[in-house]
Amino acid sequence: TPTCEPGSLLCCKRNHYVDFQELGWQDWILQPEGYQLNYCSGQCPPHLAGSPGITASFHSAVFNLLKANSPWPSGPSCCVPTARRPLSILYLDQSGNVVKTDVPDMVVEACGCS
Amino acid sequence: QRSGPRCPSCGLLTLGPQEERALVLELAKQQILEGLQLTSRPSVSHAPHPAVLARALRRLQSKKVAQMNQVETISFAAETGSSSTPACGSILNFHLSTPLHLPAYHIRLWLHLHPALAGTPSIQIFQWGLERGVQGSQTLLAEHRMTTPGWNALTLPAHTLEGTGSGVLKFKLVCRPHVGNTTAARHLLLDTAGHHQPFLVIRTQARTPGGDRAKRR
Repeated sequence: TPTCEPGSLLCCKRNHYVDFQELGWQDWILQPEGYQLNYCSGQCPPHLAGSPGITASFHSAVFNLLKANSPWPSGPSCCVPTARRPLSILYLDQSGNVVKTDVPDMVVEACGCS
Repeated sequence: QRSGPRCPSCGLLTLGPQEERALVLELAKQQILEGLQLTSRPSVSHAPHPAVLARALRRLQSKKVAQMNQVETISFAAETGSSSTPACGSILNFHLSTPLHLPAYHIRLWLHLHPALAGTPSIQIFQWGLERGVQGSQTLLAEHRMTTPGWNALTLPAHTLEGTGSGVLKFKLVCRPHVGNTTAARHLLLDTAGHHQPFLVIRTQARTPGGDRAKRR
């Protein structure tokens, strides 16, 4: 998936690094020091519809050809996350206990058109 | 009707860099609290001493292979008297913030011992608390023979956490001399000097979003 350039219109991934110091949360989140808050944005014209970014496969290639050649465009297609990964967080809870947990699907790694 | 660049997805006016940054930070807070299943950020009442924390984490890092989808809680015993107190008769208090929702599959009590004498006395660990309305009632949880000074990880049974609705756990340590070595037990000392605070490690399976529904293939 392309990373969004300024002014890019097509479906792409917008990268934002959030430092917990900037949130004022470094006192209770011990590790990591920050994380990538990425999100998907951009248009999905019919010829891109169903093109799932880096998770493309032979099936989706054939599917796209059928779609691109059919006169009836399917419904609107949206730019959505197609690959995400968990984030391990070590933090202090209310009583000063240390908790380590893995938050699933926390970081968007790829975007694609639904 | 300010003119200016529009969002390619929804056609609304795009935000200026500062506004977008402020929105991203707000989103990050919501996403983290939701991911940790917290309603608001914890106001930490008393954080463990960094050296105590570093020692505990170092112990644990060397011991285990990181597994995904598990929640690991490290709880430090409330202050336990002077730098080295007799292990025998000590009562260790732990405060778990929220009662754990899932059965714990791994509970270890870490103690740092320096027996003044040789010998291999045993430590019995009793759950100490209010049971059947009787203050100070005690239930035997486990018994471990102490063979090495320094850090010892004592395994506790999974049912240790049952009935801890209040989130407070109390353990009483009782020493039993090994046959033929009656004096060693009395000198079994809890060494809390140098940030060797006793701590409890609890591992539970993380709750998958959407309950326990089987993952679709």
